[in-house]
Amino acid sequence: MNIFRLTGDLSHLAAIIILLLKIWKSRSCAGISGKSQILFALVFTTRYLDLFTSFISLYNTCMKLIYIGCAYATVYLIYAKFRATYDGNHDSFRVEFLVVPVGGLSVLINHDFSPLEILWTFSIYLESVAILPQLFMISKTGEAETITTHYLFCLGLYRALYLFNWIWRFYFEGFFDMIAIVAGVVQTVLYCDFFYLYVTKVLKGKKLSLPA
Amino acid sequence: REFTYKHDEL
Repeated sequence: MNIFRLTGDLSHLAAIIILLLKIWKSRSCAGISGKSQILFALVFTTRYLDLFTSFISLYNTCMKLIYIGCAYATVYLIYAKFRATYDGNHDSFRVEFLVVPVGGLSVLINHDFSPLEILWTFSIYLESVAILPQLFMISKTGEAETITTHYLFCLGLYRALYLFNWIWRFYFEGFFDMIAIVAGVVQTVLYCDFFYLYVTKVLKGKKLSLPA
Repeated sequence: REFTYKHDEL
């Protein structure tokens, strides 16, 4: 555990909590892509199956359970409790265009051709692109609530911090996971355009709206 | 030095 990994995890946790609280407090999931949230629930489910097979640390187990629990709670709020506020018309990204290629790739390129390992790989690849329905929704409506942009910033920051974590672990622990690193770079790059808008607009007190 | 991967992250 190093400072980048810890702050990355906390940033990820902050993102998840911000989104849950935003929906809960406003009693609305307007502007939130339910599809991205389903993909994240799928990501956590397929990655954390090792909860049943290996114990790493109390921290690791607790965080996994919190992430999974929050992911399903978010999906429940969007598709059940506050379904009336869900903006399905604007959430029109075709997720099969992500899930099918990612599924194929995880069968082809993995560390070990075993069910758990393929599912882990699938979760890593899927996480790198799971935010696309949300970004697509924002580009379609041309704007995002400020609290939604805080959520996205924390979520993007988390993977960027993990990149520094992997550099750290490469030098000090001999840790090197090519699959996680490449997917992590892709994931971080997808947020770059958003990071730019966040810094130039949201941090200066303006609402995030895209030019028509 | 041997470089390895292991799934101990979140």
